[in-house]
Amino acid sequence: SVDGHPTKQVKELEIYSFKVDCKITSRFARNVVTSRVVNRANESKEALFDVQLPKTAFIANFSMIIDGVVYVGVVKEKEVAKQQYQQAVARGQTAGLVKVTGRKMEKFKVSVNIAAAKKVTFELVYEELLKRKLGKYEMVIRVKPEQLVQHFQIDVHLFEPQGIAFLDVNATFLTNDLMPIVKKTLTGKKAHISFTPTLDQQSACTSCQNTGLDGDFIMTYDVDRDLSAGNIAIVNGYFVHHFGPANLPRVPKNVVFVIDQSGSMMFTKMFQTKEALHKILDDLNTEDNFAFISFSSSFRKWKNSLIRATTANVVEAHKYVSELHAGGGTNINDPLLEAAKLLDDAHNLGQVPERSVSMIILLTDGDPNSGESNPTKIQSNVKYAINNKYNLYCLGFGYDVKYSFLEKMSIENSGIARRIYEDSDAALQLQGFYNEVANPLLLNVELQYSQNAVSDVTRSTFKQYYDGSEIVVAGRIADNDLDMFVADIRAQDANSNITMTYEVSMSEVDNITQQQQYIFGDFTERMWAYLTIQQLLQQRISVGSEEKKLLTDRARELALKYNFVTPLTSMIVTKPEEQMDQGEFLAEKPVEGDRPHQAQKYHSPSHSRISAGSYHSTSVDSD
Amino acid sequence: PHFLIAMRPPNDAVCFNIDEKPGVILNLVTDPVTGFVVNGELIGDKKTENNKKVNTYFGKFGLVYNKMELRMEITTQEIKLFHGADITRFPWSATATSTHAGFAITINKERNLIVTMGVDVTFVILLHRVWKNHPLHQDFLGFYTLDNHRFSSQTLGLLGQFYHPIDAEVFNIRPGFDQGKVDATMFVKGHKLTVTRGNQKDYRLDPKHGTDVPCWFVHNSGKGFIDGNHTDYIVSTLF
Repeated sequence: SVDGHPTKQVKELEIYSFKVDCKITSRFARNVVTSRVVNRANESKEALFDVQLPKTAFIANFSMIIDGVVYVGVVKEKEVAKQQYQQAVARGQTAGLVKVTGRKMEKFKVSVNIAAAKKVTFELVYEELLKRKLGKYEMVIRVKPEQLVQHFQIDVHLFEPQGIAFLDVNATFLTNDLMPIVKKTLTGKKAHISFTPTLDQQSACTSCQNTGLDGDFIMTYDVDRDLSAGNIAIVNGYFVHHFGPANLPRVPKNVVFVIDQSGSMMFTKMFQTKEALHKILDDLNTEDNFAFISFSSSFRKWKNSLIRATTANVVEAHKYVSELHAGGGTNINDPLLEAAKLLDDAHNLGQVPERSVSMIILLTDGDPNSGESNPTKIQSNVKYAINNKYNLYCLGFGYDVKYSFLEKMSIENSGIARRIYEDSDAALQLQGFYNEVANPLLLNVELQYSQNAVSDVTRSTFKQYYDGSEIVVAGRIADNDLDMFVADIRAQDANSNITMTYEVSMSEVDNITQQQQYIFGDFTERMWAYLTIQQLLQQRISVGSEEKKLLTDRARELALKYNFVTPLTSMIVTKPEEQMDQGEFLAEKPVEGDRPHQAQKYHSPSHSRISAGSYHSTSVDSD
Repeated sequence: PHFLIAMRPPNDAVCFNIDEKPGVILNLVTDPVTGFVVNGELIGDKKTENNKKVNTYFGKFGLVYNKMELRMEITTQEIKLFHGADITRFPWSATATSTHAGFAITINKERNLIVTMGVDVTFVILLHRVWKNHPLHQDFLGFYTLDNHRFSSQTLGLLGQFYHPIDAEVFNIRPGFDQGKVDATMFVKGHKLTVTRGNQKDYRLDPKHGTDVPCWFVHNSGKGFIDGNHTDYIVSTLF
């Protein structure tokens, strides 16, 4: 996302150019945000570069050019960066930190003093692997310049070797007048989008200086897909395999909904939960089996076993959901153990199809405070009860949940945790999550690559593949003399065992690479590094301290090698010395799950000066 | 399409053509005991010149295996596998296998589909790709039986009737009506037929050029060699 502007003295500090240059190849996006500012005042002024980027992105580079001098950000180990930054921290200077803003974005903010009649160029690079959700990839660029910009441009180049199935572009600020300015060309595997509004077109009203560009520029697309082994990109010795087959029958699922009805769920949250559950019930497939357990200080089962989602049973379930009411404490342990037992019984008694996916969906808005309330003990009880047989998805509703507790419990049981934000659309968020796991298509997916010829392969076995998602595996080709790259996929669908093979001759790969002129050459290597770091960071959550150290060291090493700002690394940006109490936000990047805190704002002095010849460091931190 | 029936011993073959209009569906195999049925739909060239014979090929096959509630629709675009209400669709661009209890399909991308039932029944469906801008021809399919041991003796169909042994005798080999070809008399199923020595292609080993297989060609759409008339094998639906 983009938000570049000087915060004050708008007339004297002018952003004369602002450009977002985005290149996407095989779902890997590299965004370069460039802002050029000139100080037209007779004294030095503070220019602020304020950009929003997706939480899932890694900053890869940041630089400033002031008066011809380039100041480049250097990624360092977090502790090293902290020590270097210690003095600045002691003075209360926190310019350039990253903080979470909203549900999906992070804010990168850095300010610098520029002398009279001088210019500064800010350039931020961030990279992101676009994740397929509900059948599409989405890239969001947040746009909020605080003034009209002479040269404003968003330029997106997309190249997908599988072919682009559809491409939609929209923006929350697009009026009917602005719509024709968005140029979109799509030819098979390539697409180009550009948005270059003139000053007049940027204006919120005729002849006024207020910009109308405020909102999200959203691009959504999908690639052509069928029931095949997917697509493999091989460049410079690294491969990335995208596997997201279509045209498969759905596998029935058995789901136990474990619903928190403690006192804190009262009113809006309970209303929204019911609203979502009613919608989810209507979407259940008649081949699915389901059950409800509601809990507060104790739990209550709707039925003593899972039942088929027949019309009559769903009608009865609607009635049950309507009668849910909130009150009491939060006992998470007992209902989860009961949910595992319900599924065990259903499988042991043959009440559910042999080929089916069994899952527990927990919705809670609070910490356990009744029954077993020790989070570690609950995690261990649940892990023992589920015994790697079912998926546990935890939905943390609002900000009172201990998200890290839910996250660890989910990951330990082949699931994921998701935060449900307390907002008017909470019911939609719940439904949206359910839809992601509502349609399993494959079970026990294993991807194998040319034996002894590859190394450092990212996760390649998956218990399920869901409709609308995609499996991504990357690795390094260790055999320099490899003639043929072979990927074998084994999986089970609703009725059969499926194997698929992808074969490509390495000489063919070279030709293809040359012909296609990849948008950036080493993208497979960077994508591999990105994916590996992400997986290592996630694995850290559910392992013991010794293994955690190994995973952390490996992730840190990769982040440093590839210059990624991650929770383990920080970026030091050196810039000209400034006054100590610049007008800045005190910002840190919180880990997902922490309660978001209000940004503290300090008032700026009326002016500031550059101390010539003196430098100090500021930092980009992300944890 | 041309039909090629292996006769042994000696290792020889009988062949015949069935000429029908595009869109006609022919029954190739029907086994009332195992509930296995194969039908094929004919397609023609993209366009035909006036008064010229319309060449037809198989463009679509339908396989039904009632015992397992399985159906397959194979076209030149994709392979659809129906299992009860479920549909799985494989493109020809995939190399894939799908294994059910006692039933498996293997797709060798852009080449062929192998259907096996247990260890005693194996079919191969070949994909013939034609240059997509060819003015006349279009992609078509071939159907080969590799093993038919599990079929019952009651199996019918243009191919199925030959899954159990028949006797044929060829004699009185003589110069034929066409120069360079010989005719002969074939005694089969109580009929005396005039047959012509010729070649037909087997594309299993060489999908592009095919391998010539010498065979005795039965005229008039196999009349006398097949049970009844070829029109008796026309069915109304693929399944």
